Amino acid sequence: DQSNLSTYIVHVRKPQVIQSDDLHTFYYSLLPESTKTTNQRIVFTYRNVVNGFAVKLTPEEAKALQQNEEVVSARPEKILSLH
Amino acid sequence: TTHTPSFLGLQQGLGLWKGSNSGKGVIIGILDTGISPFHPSFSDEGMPSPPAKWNGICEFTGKRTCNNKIIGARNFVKTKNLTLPFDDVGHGTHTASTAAGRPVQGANVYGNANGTAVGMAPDAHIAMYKVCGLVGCSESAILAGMDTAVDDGVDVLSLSLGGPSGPFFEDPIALGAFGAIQKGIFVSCSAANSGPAYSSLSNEAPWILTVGASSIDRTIMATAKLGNGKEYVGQSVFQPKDFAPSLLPLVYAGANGNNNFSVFCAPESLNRSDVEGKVVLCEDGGFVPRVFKGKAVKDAGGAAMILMNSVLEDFNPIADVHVLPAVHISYEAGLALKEYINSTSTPTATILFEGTVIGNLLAPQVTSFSSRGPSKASPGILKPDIIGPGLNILAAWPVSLDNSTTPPFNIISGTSMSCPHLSGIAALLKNSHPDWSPAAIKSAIMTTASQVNLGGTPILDQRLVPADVFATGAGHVNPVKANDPGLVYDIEPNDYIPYLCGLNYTDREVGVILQQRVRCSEVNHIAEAELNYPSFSILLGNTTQLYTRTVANVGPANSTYTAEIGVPVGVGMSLSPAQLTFTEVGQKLTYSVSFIPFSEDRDNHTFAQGSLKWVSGKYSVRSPISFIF
Repeated sequence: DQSNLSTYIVHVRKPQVIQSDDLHTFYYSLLPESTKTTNQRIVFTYRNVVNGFAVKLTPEEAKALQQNEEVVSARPEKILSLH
Repeated sequence: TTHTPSFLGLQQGLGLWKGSNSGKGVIIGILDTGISPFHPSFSDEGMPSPPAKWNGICEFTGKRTCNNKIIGARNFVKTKNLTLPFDDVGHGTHTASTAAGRPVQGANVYGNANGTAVGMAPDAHIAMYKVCGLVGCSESAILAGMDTAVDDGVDVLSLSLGGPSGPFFEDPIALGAFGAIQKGIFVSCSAANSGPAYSSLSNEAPWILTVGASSIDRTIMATAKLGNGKEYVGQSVFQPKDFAPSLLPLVYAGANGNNNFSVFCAPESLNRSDVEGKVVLCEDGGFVPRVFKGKAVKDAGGAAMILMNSVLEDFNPIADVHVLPAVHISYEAGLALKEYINSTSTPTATILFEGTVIGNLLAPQVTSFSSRGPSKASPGILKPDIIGPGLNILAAWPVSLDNSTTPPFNIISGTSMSCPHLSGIAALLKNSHPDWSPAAIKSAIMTTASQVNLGGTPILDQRLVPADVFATGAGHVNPVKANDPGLVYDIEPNDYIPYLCGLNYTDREVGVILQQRVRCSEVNHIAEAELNYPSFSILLGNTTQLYTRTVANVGPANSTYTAEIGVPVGVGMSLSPAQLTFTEVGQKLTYSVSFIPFSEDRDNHTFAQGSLKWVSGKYSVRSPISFIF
């Protein structure tokens, strides 16, 4: 159900040694199985300013994601304003 | 930008523009609504190629790709239809041209504010990261934009956007900015438009330059003239030549409207029979944009609008591009109009349009909307840091508002407009001082800021009373002085670790910001006010507080600075040493300052302000101090 999906900002503890090219695969490996059967859910992966990624999840999937010990936090994104 | 460069002391071929090569070779990354690459403000005539370190890409295709001015353009707004970084809002085109637009002669809106529009760093390169659309800016896109900008090799980041105050580990702009300063990138952000309420800031992290908004000495003048002969001066950009200044019936929208929103001239809130052919007095506020109020009046057949400020906005009218003859007046003038309407059975009024007037000695003046400190996220850091031009700013726009054949410009207001002024100035300083860290550039901008207006009296706020330190921060930017500050307060990225631990963040939370494991138990915690910041925010209880600061000499090798302190009633200050003698460029010296409470003298004030200045010849290195009791 696409309407139940929100974008979550997920912060993770990266492995000590990981190539930039392998980041997406690493982040993907953290996602609950239910997210892997549908369309690509990862919206952005970050490599410079945060260790983490943005992903579309249901609230239940977000809870499941946070069970990973590598996941530091996962919270729904907010919309900020122009000033 | 037809006037702000000269207002800030920037002149073509002279002074700072000459000394900084107008920002040549510096890359300003702007996170915004995209950009209109066709605008002449982004012409690359005379622009050199991007520096070799540039690693970014351009997503524009077809007839217009990027050039040597716009060297990068990316879109991070994920929608079905919009895949290119074109600006369908206008905001990004405006901010980009304010920071680094090329000179465009004959820029004006409806003939007003006419002149050569030029950004603060006209020879700097622009990289646009589109992270906002009409509905706002998603955190995931903002992080993606900042992440990419760091990779691309920008030197300055400019963000005229933000959200409410929050802890830094949950604030995408604070997180992105920390990653940026780790790479030596300077980050300038808007302070937000939630003033004049206190503690209403966005973007409060100490590694960000938080920019509030002030006026310039130019008004786009219009006057409300009443049937009793009295006149009240205000502003408006739309000044139609065919509007005859003859008296028309005047009506207060709140008196005749058909619902509670009519007082604010909300859309569809006015009865045609009440306002047709009349001048309508509307009140600002009610969550109705000012220009929409004029549209509501026009749609109901009104001939003109007089828009009065709310009590909080007070003496701070704004020049807008209204859709009908209009004038925005002060709250006090609005009260006089209401009194006049109630005093006669046949009130009449008209609007006299007087065009662009330069020379307001009360400028710069803090705008009513500019957000105020104290910082909620870190009360021990004084915010905003600085104020700069953000009221009635003309800059590039994607489409023409007045159907003229000249390049399109718009006049808009907000801390969104002040932020790119500081981004451009930071780019100038980057060029003239390539070895300065982001914190050193920030220190230079803050410690040289001005506290007085063109008339030589203290900077006022929207009430026409002296603005306090939570409105002005260090004061109004003075780019020329910032280029030669004498001393700087520097901070390395790792210096923030004891500060963050001192905020009582957990290891996990500090680790999110640092992107590395941190054990606060193994780090010296420091109080917020101990950070080597160019200003002080002191939460003063009953005990004396002592802090140390380290300054680096970036002026003449041999120089002696003497301290001058300004102490408010109820507080004592002592300094050691009271004199700093440098013998080398780059030399660092440390001093300590004590803040001593005398609680019996505070007169029930909740806060006070003071300053600490290090003075040597032409140099005056000033730190503002706020005291919260």
